[in-house]
Amino acid sequence: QRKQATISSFFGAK
Amino acid sequence: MLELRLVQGSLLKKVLEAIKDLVNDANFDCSATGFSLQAMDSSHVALVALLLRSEGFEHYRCDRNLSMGMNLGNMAKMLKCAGNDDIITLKADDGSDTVTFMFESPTQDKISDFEMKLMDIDSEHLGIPEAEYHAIVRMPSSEFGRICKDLSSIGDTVVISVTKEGVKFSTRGDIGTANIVCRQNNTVDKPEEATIIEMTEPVSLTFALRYMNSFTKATPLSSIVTLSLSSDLPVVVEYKIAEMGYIRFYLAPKIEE
Repeated sequence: QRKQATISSFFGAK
Repeated sequence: MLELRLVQGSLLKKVLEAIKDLVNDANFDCSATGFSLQAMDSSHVALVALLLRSEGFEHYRCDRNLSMGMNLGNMAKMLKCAGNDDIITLKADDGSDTVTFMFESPTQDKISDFEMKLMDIDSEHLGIPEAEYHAIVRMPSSEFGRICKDLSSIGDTVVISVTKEGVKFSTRGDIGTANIVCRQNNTVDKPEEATIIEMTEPVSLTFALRYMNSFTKATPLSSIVTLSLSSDLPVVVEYKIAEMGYIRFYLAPKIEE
């Protein structure tokens, strides 16, 4: 079973 | 004072049609370099980045950096009232809490003014690193749209794999499985029909098809779509906006537990 990652876990806030 | 005049108003109409179902409210940022937007969908799984460079506007006046919060559904409703051949001008006075969309028919015999209230949206901008991608696939946007639509009738996730053979789109569901392989073909006579694959190493990632199908609403903006994939990064689905900029969709992969 695969879990949907979020964008925020790849790109940090500026 | 902000006044942006876009002769090809249909571009802005198409941009809103492409993003209004993915993002509800967003800040449009205006600066000397251009008109841009960066926003995530409500689940923070996808991000859209839009850039319309100032040179692409017939007239671009932006006295100081401005951020305008808009409800994209309402903005799309107003832009639907513009004709495909209309010139669209965005106007906002400093400190004003509204934005005006002016539509001029090509023969200037019909001038429309739509004024919309602005919103306060606190959204942090994410830093998107310029990355080296393991694979970049350039293909006809209509082809990519067709593949996403067809696969979503079979399953709800797509595995995109790039090898030296080509790019493979796979899905599986209750009724069965589907595999679509697109091979490199730059022998076609029209460049926009070519599929070109640059690969530094094979890559395979899994994504939710419903987001991909949402991205393909941008198909009318460009005959070509570019997919940039890297094993440890979100995929970038980019539609260039002729002579002006681009609309880029970032989608986080589904990863092994």
